[in-house]
Amino acid sequence: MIRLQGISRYFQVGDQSVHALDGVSLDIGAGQYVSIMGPSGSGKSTLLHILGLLDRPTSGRYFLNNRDTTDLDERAQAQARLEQIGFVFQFFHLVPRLTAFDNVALPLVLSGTPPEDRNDRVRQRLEVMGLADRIHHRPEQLSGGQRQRVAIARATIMNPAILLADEPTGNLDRASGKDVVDALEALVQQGITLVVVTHDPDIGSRAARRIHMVDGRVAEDSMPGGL
Amino acid sequence: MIRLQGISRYFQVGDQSVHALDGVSLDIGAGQYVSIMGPSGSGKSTLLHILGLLDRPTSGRYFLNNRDTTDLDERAQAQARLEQIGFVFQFFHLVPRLTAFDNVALPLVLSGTPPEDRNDRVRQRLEVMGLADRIHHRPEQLSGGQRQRVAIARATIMNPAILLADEPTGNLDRASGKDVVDALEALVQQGITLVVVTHDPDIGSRAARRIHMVDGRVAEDSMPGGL
Ligand SMILES: Nc1ncnc2c1ncn2[C@@H]1O[C@H](COP(=O)(O)OP(=O)(O)OP(=O)(O)O)[C@@H](O)[C@H]1O
Ligand SMILES: Nc1ncnc2c1ncn2[C@@H]1O[C@H](COP(=O)(O)OP(=O)(O)OP(=O)(O)O)[C@@H](O)[C@H]1O
Ligand SMILES: [Mg+2]
Ligand SMILES: [Mg+2]
Repeated sequence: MIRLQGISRYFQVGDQSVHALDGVSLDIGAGQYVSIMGPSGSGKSTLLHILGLLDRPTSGRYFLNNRDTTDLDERAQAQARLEQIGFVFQFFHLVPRLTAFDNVALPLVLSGTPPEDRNDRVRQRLEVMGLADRIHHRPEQLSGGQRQRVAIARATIMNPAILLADEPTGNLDRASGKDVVDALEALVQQGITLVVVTHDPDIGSRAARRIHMVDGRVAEDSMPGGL
Repeated sequence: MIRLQGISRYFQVGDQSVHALDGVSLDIGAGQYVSIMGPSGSGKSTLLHILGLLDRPTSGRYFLNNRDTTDLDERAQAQARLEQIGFVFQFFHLVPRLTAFDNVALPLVLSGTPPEDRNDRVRQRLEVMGLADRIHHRPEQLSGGQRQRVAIARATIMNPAILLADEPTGNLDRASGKDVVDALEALVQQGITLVVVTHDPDIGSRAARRIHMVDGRVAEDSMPGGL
């Protein structure tokens, strides 16, 4: 379902060339539960953004469901994202002027779901995240961990086939973090392909497949070849 | 050195009144190393912002070095902050248009330190944080954990008497997180008063004094009365 072939991503800063990713090849099968760990700056977020069609590689190819997405135009990328991919950003990217409720509803609005079908789904998703009494708060009226949970609710509201989560428990205490991991693993039970970037080994070790990155490369893979 | 007396902080959201802090009284002596833990939404960041003169309580008083700071005007608050307090924000608040170097130099610039005195100090601070090869990157050109370390470097550059750190390792792997904690504890050795909000029990348990918050109140304090 996901195939990365020789993916490199370089950034230019002044006369310095940063190799954020350096020749990453990876196959991830449908329904797989993968964790990605590694030192700060090792390329985890960069890899996740390419998987999420939020960034293009400098070289290499990305096949999503056998379709070469590498050269899709912006519009086609956005469409594929809306339909197939949920993304939890390391720093959430919530819309400041919208309430928690409207932030979570946004993908449904963008895909034309009528209001009466949206409301129950949004409420239920926020309840699962323990935010029932915060639905009318805007992001600046929420704690760090509450914002993180709104971002997770938004990423899952469309029941995407693929969920990419960048440090989804980084701002959560043990109990809330466990609730989030339980909710994500329930989605794996329902067949979602889940890729979680995490710094927490207790969370990373729960995945069926564990990948470690160092300096823009895959240094370890508990399931090389994806099988 | 720090005395909070009956501190409450309420927020109004529509017709809902949120009790972020509910009658918190706390004495923190000079040079103390304190950790604050508790569930997401329990009031940790709110407490830290009041301690950092970034927010005013709804009721109660805050004495800093025996001076009642509760009713200081904005200008006096800003001055006290610049001179006495370093703050590491949960979400960093770096200046997007400035490089890592200039972000860390900013407090020195604001306090009138000449360039020749600034440069070595800023470089050294960034080196300690493992960012020597990222000094010319702007925040958007840094990984999450790299931004976090720039925020920590900026908070400590003025050698403040008090350092308030909100989840300083939330986006860091074990090794970088350990480097950060080592650097902060070296400052405690030099006499700094350190208050760390954290969700990581391995980090929270290292503090000489451990406070747990629940629902806007201090639920546990390993050193009640501050002694
Ligand atoms: N836009 C950019 N321009 C220049 N360099 C960049 C850019 N984005 C990322 N980098 C660099 O690429 C490397 C990988 O960044 P990335 O954000 O993928 O790391 P990460 O593994 O997610 O780190 P963390 O655990 O700290 O979040 C870092 O060294 C970073 O400085
Ligand atoms: N500006 C605001 N308006 C309304 N409610 C607020 C505001 N800021 C915070 N709150 C609420 O106050 C409570 C405490 O927030 P705070 O940010 O202090 O929590 P926290 O302990 O730091 O949580 P976390 O661990 O998730 O960062 C939360 O329930 C939050 O929703
Ligand atoms: Mg990252
Ligand atoms: Mg907080």
